[in-house]
Amino acid sequence: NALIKQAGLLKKIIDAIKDLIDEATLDCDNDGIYLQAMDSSHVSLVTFYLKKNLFEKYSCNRNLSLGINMTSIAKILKCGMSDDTLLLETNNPIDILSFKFESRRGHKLSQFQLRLMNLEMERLSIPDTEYSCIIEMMCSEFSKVCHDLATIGDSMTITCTKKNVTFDTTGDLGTGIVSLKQGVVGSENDENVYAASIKIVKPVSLSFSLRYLIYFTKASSLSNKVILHMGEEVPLMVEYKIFNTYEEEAGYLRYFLAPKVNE
Amino acid sequence: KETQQEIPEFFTKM
Repeated sequence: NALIKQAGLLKKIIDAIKDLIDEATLDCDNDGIYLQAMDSSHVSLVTFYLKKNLFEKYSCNRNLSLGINMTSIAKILKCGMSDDTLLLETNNPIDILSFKFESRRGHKLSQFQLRLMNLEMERLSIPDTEYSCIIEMMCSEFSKVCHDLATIGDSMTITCTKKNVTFDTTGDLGTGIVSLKQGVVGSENDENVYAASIKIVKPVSLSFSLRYLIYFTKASSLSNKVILHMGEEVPLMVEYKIFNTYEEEAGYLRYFLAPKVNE
Repeated sequence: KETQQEIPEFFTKM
């Protein structure tokens, strides 16, 4: 039983993953809702965690695994308005998930039911990793870099040093390189504008498929900033933090992408 | 030549 103040937030989260994964289970317990799924080619992994404080009301008195088809849940979420409140409920036996939307002024109520699926999902264990480089930058900037470089090449090499982070690609038509300096560049409308904030233990340079990175940038509407976690011999983690309507941190959406290696 | 690695090469089943 979970009440979310703005249905639009859940829609944004689902829209950010629905083109990457077909089906997934929502694992619910008393602390929140967790999802983990790989794309069909097993190159990337998506996880999200929606903490209890994302919801106005939240209760889950026993652990549940709800098998969801992503296209179907996206269709239902599209039926609500983004500032509707949304109540999610399951029945007993657990074979449907019900969605009750209520308009902000309370003049319209709508209810939809999603048939749940029996999914045998394998859970992967994601180890706690000490990353060599953690890069924080504006979502819009990361999105632009990925889209720009994808017009030239298929993969992008991210190279992080103490002073800057460089994104580069090579294609048939030529090459492209974008470099962002470490640190705050200036203030705009009382807000600091970062080139990139870099925390570094050791410089790293790794290559990734741009097609997947572009999928990940669909989460850009969830947060101002994106955090890239990089290390040798581990997948890239692209993290978007999720905030509730009181601007408190209330979960995350994380994408993991396996690197490309030169043979 | 570049080869794409896969997630199960890094994360094991629980």
